[in-house]
Amino acid sequence: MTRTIAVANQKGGVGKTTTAVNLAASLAIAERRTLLVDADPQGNATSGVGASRDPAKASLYDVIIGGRPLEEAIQLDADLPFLHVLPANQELVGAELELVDLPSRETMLRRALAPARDAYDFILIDCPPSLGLITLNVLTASDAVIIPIQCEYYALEGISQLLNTIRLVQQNFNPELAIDGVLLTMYDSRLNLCRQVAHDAKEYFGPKVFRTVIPRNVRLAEAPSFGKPILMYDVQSVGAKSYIAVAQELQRRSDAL
Amino acid sequence: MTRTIAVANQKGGVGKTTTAVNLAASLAIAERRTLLVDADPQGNATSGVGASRDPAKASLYDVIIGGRPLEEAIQLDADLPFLHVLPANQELVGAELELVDLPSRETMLRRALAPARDAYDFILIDCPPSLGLITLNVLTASDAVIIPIQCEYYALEGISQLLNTIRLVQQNFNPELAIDGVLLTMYDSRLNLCRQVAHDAKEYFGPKVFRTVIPRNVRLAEAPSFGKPILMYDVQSVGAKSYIAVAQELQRRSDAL
Ligand SMILES: Nc1ncnc2c1ncn2[C@@H]1O[C@H](COP(=O)(O)OP(=O)(O)OP(=O)(O)O)[C@@H](O)[C@H]1O
Ligand SMILES: Nc1ncnc2c1ncn2[C@@H]1O[C@H](COP(=O)(O)OP(=O)(O)OP(=O)(O)O)[C@@H](O)[C@H]1O
Ligand SMILES: [Mg+2]
Ligand SMILES: [Mg+2]
Repeated sequence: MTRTIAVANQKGGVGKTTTAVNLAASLAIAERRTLLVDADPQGNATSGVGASRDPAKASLYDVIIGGRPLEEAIQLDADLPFLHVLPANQELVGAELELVDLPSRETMLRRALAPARDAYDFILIDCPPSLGLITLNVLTASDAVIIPIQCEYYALEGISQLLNTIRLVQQNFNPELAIDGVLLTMYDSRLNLCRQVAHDAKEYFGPKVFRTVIPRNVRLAEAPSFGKPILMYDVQSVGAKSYIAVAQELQRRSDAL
Repeated sequence: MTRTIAVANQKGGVGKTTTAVNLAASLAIAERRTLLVDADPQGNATSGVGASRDPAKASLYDVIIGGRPLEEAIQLDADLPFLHVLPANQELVGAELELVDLPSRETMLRRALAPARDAYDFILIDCPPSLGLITLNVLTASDAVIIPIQCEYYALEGISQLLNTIRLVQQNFNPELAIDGVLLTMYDSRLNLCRQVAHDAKEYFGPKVFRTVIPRNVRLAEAPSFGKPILMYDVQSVGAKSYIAVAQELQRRSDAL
């Protein structure tokens, strides 16, 4: 049974792409059939795994707006056989406005991904930093949400808007949508601010917070410039070990369902 | 003559809000009449200066969608007499969709800000992390753009999309729109990645890059939790000194026009 997971938070720069890319790669290393979907017009997840952002190739835009079959847009990963990628390119920038006038505009992605449902164990979808129609489409298409939270003040402030949007989607489009977990990112134990925000997040979310915390680790920021997930760039790094641990926690949680 | 400046970059978490808030406060300390406009539904700039995000109070949403007069929504700053704030609250989340069906939807903000044009020396507008209708409205209403760039790989990747959008606005809505500068943020001189990205940005943008670089400084991340700009929270910090220096550079550049 496929588990489709949105990696979402409208606050920018909290580690959504870094989480989607490295969680997908860690699941693929564990031989779980994994599809990484890039739903952000910036296309960072696509370049983070070294996939092509060439607008001449089929991408998510062609699948949800142009009706192209999914398998024409899916790219295989060069290093990881169990990892496939549905890329984004700059054509997706216009999708938000184009979706507005379509009937059932919130379910375009869910219908487009339906053929993939039983071909993968996990589908991870990287969201843009907004609560517009693309993110609504992703939440409507997903079984669950992972919320990366950077351990800083502004990141905590936007959580109630995100939870409102999740509730709206549960009431109108997708009653099954669950929160699979909250992941603390860029954690620096030397900083008071970090310790305080982490404490507040655990108070607020309780057991939903992943036990694994992702530390600030420059290797995670270097890996994308080589188009590689962290475990293909520096598997010994604390960043790689942390995302492998999160993948294990995620598998235990979904196996228990 | 008022200079209206958009602080924009669709990449999330690069320091847009931190720059808008601290540049506005630094200009106000220099006794330049300054209006800080929060155009991001997250409302981080509003809380970053301690203004109210109460949805019962008038905000930017009421001014651009509801036609409320500007002076009913503008709040005075508790500490800085030369700083006024046009706040955002969660009502702005719906504005992006509501703007779509309006005639001349790209110029709503420019018309709303027209009465403020000669009441201020500087108007600084904090943008959301997207290239949708809110950001288009801001670019159409502005004389210039400041582009904060975090010294990391993904931040450099999105620049061409941002420049495309600026060109589109110059051709269709606002031929006068200039780029006032590119500001390197969260710079850590110990990291190779940072030095490399900074080098690439200077190659690409030349003299447009502000000579002042904003270093990574935890005091900048702590200040928002007290609802204060850095110079009211810790004026001795390297973060405060850097933003004061950028404000001086900006004044020299705009005085020279
Ligand atoms: N644990 C970490 N340690 C160090 N750097 C990190 C870490 N996680 C992410 N980064 C870096 O921080 C920046 C922001 O992360 P990322 O781009 O993944 O966030 P995002 O939420 O996807 O941003 P956006 O809102 O723009 O989509 C990137 O440059 C990334 O390489
Ligand atoms: N120079 C700096 N040193 C340390 N922390 C910083 C610095 N600049 C910004 N920050 C922190 O980094 C985070 C991201 O900055 P900020 O929220 O200003 O970016 P943004 O571009 O406005 O994000 P968004 O895309 O969500 O609007 C915030 O928690 C902020 O406090
Ligand atoms: Mg991202
Ligand atoms: Mg911001």
